[in-house]
Order: sequence, then structure tokens, then C-alpha cells
Amino acid sequence: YDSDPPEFLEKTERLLREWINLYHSTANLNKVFHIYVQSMNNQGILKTDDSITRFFRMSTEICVELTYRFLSAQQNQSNQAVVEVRAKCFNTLDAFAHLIVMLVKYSGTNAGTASESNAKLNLLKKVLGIIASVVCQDQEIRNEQFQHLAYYRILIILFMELTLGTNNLGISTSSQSIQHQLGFGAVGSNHLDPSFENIQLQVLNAFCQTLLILKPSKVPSFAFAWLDFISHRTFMEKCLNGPNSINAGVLTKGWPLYAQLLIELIKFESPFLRNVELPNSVDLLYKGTLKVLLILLHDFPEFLCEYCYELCDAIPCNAIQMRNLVLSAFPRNMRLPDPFTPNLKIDSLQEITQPPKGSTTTLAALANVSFKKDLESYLRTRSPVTFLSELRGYLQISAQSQPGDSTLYNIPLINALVLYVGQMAIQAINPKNISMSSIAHSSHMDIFQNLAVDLDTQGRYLFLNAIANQLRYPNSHTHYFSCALLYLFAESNTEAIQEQITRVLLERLIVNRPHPWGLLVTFIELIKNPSFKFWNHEFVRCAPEIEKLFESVARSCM
Amino acid sequence: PLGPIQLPKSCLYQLHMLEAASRHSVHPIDSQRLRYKCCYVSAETYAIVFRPYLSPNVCPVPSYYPQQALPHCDSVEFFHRLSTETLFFVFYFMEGTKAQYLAAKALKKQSWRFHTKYMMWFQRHEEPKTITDEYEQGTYIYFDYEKWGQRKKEHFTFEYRYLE
Amino acid sequence: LGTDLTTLKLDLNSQENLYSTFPGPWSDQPLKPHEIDYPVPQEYLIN
Repeated sequence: YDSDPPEFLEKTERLLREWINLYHSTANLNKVFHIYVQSMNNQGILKTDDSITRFFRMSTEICVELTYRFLSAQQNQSNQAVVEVRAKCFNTLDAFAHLIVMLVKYSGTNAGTASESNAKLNLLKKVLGIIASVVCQDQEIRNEQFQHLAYYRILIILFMELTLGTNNLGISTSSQSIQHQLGFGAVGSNHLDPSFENIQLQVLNAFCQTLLILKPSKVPSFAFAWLDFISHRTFMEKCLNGPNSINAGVLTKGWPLYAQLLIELIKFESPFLRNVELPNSVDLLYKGTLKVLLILLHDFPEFLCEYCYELCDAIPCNAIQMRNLVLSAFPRNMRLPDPFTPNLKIDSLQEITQPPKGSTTTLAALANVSFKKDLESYLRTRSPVTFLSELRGYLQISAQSQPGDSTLYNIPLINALVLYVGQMAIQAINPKNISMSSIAHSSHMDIFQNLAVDLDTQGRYLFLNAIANQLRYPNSHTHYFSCALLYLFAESNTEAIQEQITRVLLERLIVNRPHPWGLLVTFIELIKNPSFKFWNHEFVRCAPEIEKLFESVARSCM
Repeated sequence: PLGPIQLPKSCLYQLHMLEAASRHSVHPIDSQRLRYKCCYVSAETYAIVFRPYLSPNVCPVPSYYPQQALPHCDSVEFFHRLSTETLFFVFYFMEGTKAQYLAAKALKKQSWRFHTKYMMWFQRHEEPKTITDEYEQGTYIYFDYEKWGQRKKEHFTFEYRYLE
Repeated sequence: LGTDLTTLKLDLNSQENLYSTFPGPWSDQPLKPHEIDYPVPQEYLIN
């Protein structure tokens, strides 16, 4: 930026100050806006793409500097002081944000045409990109002193104003000639909103892309504001409750955008969550994330159902409660029978024949693996016979690829393999006939039994986890994988496997609620059904509290 | 069985920045619009009912005012139990919010009607004298925001076209 | 293990949706009506 001409900065400061005064002193901004745009143009601000970029970047930096100055002058941390300083900052930040809003809304000519919408969208993307780059640069320069406030405020006000759909600024267009001359739209009083209405999804996408640029793994200093943004009611409303919401049977277009952001957040936390002791800041962020997941579980369970596989791939294995929370989601119109009901006949439930949502979209991890062809051939014809012995090698990764992480396996690949084999098994059996006997002696069960025997403790843990991740609400996957897990328990010839199956289930049960329905019914079946001889095993008595726990669960369901 | 992992250098850097960021916590008002008009008036009745709503400029109120939001104060039933004057206060000073919406609903339940052309609320005080399909003439009570009280108006012309 | 999620101050038994009054991850007080934007009729925007 050393090529910034000094006079340009001066012009920018003057224009910005002029606008802030106008913003706070004029009842109807519309009347003065076109004159202001005229003065921008007279100053050469709108002449070239570069000058527009420079103006926004400098304006952003000026607002940011001012905010830092106010914040540093803040006397104490009392709520009153915090609120007052922020109010002062917002005077400037909100005015700047509303200038962007008006420029975006007014940009473009030929009302109602695609070119007009594109002009609006392009300007918006440009400005968002500029703000994001200033954030990144600020974090590099200020490091620990970086503060989110200015950026977060500008972005969230932009989002609220540009996605609300109603014209909150009392804008009506007049003096069309000047605007037309400036390349700004100038038609009847409503022209702003319809052309903006039809690009709402692109506007939402533009903000989501900006959030991806500012994602916690890239800008950790912005992480808390970032989470606050994606949990803001207007953002959730737009992403998750959009016009095509699930109620109309069509997924809302904002879901994949929101899922991507959520997964980025969990991926960022994952390495820290892998260790038991959480640093305070991570614990704070983690708790915030749990709150957001709880809201999703309560308000948008179908969303969690839809993206449960990708979320489970991102959630580290030992963040059990977080994973349980995701797996506990079930469609709102579904009634779950109490898993503790004596003599509950799962296979008599009507939903048990239906596959869960989202399962068709998630096998990207398998799409281009080298052994896909062998896998399919083995499932079909149990050949090549060497496939089973080679499978473990396919699932392992070299220690070098994840320095510091002792995980030797490709967890998303294991998850995808288990899901795929299960789906193929269900197809082969026909969902109506899933039972302990129908799932046995198939090439699918060969693969599962081979993995149970051939993998080492860590590998087997991940494999059993992949199966346990399927124990969710009543559906054909829950039913099949519940039978598969119990079958592995019953048929295993070493107690170590039976103990590990029990451990995988147990660690999901002893964590605080919620617990997925399928997990509960599977565990209850395991301890209740005498054919599994569960109580004959030594590991049931490995510790007094464990034994007590088993007995209490048994009491409650027998 | 996976055991702990050693955080790579990139994670340590992220953690360092995250720790610093946690010292500049996000405040709820960071993502709320500032409502200037709402804040500078703090009539007694308003303070009694909505003390926690005052943001961002928190007005000092006597300590015996309720310090916590009253339960269910975001429900329609709660608004139905508020006095008319309080409802007008909320309607006028909390524009564009759910509170204004709920106040409008409650006022309608008290047979107040909003007159868009005159930006006022009115209530029919007695049977109209003359009714045509264009208008009706009668005596009405309307709320005067300036004098903050209700006034009776004779022969007020009520035009259907503007009835919301 | 884990935390008691009911202590996160979210009314999980609420019939209403939670996100529309969610004040953000770091505040416990659900938003009150006057803090929530609402698409009221244009005529209502008097000020």
C-alpha cells in the first residue's frame, strides 16, 4: 500500500466524515445520498476499480483505527463502560456499514435485470473481500492485540441490512437522472428490493465465503466473533430456515453453506479436543459450539440428520458428548418409543425399513480410493480372496502424514467404508428382513469380521466407532448396524473384541446426555438378551463402579 | 486407545492467538442494532416492566425495581396484561422489534385500531352516526403521543380504505 | 464425563425455537422482545 497517494487518504477521510455526519443528522438519507455519491464521483473515487477498492480499504482501516483508539481509552471493564465505548464505536462503524449497504443497493442500472443484480453482488463481494483482507493483515500486525469489534460490527450490520429484505432505511428513489448518470439504478420506489430479493442466496453465499476466508483456523483471533456470527439469529434464519425449508420437503439451499462453516469450526477445535485438558479459551469456544449444536438439535434436527456423517468425520473420537449430540438428532415428525420399554420389538417399528437422510451424499471419501474396485468385486463375488488381508493396509496412514498425532488410520475412510458396506448389505438383504440371522454369512459380514479380528486395538476402536456412529434414530441403518455389532459380539472368538465392543458402547453411555436412541436399544439388547451371555464375561466385573453401572442399567430395563 | 496428540506448531500458534482473543470477549450488543430512540426515555412504568431492556445506555433505576426480566415477558399473554399506556409506550419506542409487534397485537385485542394514514391508534367510543360504504363518522378516542394521554374526538371521519 | 448440557442456559423443553432469541454463545440471557428485529408493517416505523 505504499503506493497510496496521501491526498487520496485525505479525500477518503473527508468523505467518510461527511457521510457519518449525514448519517446521523439526516432523517431521510435518500434525499442526500445521491448528492453524496455525486461528491464521491467528483473526488474521483468511483472512477476506476482501483480507486473504489482503495477507498473501501482506507475507510475500513480508518474505522478500525478509530475503534482501537476508543477501546484503548476504555477506563474499566464494567458493563456500563463496555456498552458506552461500544456505542461510541458503533456511531462510526454503523454509518460506514450503512454507506456500503446503500452503495450496494443502489449499484447497477437497468432495474430488474441480471446485470443490475450482478453489479450489486460484485460490489458486495469486493467490499467483503477488502474487509476480510484487512482483518487478516491486522491479525498479522497486531497479533495478541487484535480485536474483533470493528470487523464483526461492520460485517454483522451489513448482513442484517442486506438480507432482511425489508427496506429499513426508508429509501425511496427520486431525482433519477443523477443516479442514472452515476450508473446507479433509478426506477420506482420498489426497484431496490425485488432485484435484491432474487439474489438473496448469492448474498448469503458471499457472506459464507467471507466467513470461510476468516475461518478460525485461518484467523484464530477472530474465532469468537466468527462463532457469534454463525450463531446469530438472522444468520441461522437465512441459512437454515430459508424459503425452501424442510417443511416444504425441499432442503433449504443454505444448509450446505452452514454445514461447511460448522465443519470448519469443529475441524479447528479438533486437535485441541483430542487432549483431555482443554485450555480455557478452547473450552470457551467448545462450550459455545455445544450451545450452537444444541440449538440445531432443538430447532433444526433434520439438518443434523442430513450432515451427521460429515460432522462425525470432523468430530474427534474422544469428543463423545459432542458426537452423541449430533447422533441424537431425529426428524421432528418421528415419535421414538422409549428404549427402556420391556419387550420393545425394534423390527416391528415402521420407520425401521427407511434409510436415514443424507447417506447418499457422503461417500466422497470412498469415491477415488484404490481399492474401490476390489471392494465391490469382493462384495459381489468374495474375490479377490486377498482383499481381506490387504484391507487393513488400505486403511492405515503413515505416521509422517500427521506429525504428533498417534492415529495411524484414515478415520473418514474407515467411516465411509463401514457405511458403504452396510448400505450394500441392507440392499442385498432388503430392509424388511434385517435380523441377526439374515445379516450373517455374507460377504459384507466377512469384511466386518475380518476387520474386527485383523485390526490392532486402535484400528478396531475406530472400526467399532464407525459402526456405533450408525446407531441413531429408528431407520434401516440403525437396525442393521445394531444387529451387526451384536453379531460381532456374539460370534467373536476372543474376549478382547467383546470387551472392546462393550467399551465403545459404554463410553458413549456414561457421558452426559443426550444419548442416541439406537445406542440405548443396542446396549439394552446386549445386556438383556441371554444369548449374548454378557454377564458371563470377566470384564463386566473389571471395576466395582463399572459393574454397578451395568447393574443399574439392567435394573432399569429388565 | 488413540492416546493424546502433540499439538503441531500451527496449532500452538492458533492456541496462542485464541487465548489472546478470549481476553476481548464478544459482547451481546456487538451484533445488535442500536436503538437510540428507545433509550433516552425511561418513564416509571416502562422501567418497572422492562428494566433489563435498556441497552446500551443503562439508566440507573432504584434498586427496588425488578432486576431480572419478568418470566414469560415475551409472550402475547404477558402483553395482554399490560396497561394501555404501557402498550402505547412500547409501540412507540420499540419500533421494528418483536416488542412493538406484541404491543400492537395487545392493543388490537383492546379494540384499538391503527390508522395508517394518521399514524395513530384509535378506538370507537360510540356507535357511528352515519355509515356509508366510504366512511363512518362518530366519536373516537385516540392516543396522543405528544400529550401522552387519550383524547376524545367528535365527528372523526374513519375511512375504510385505510383500515389495516 | 462431558458437561450437563442443561446448565448451558438453553430452554431445551421450549416449544418455541431457540435460535430466534439466542443472544450468542457467550451470554446466558435469551434476547427479549425489544432486542429482536421483527418485520413489522412499514407504517409502524414511526420514528
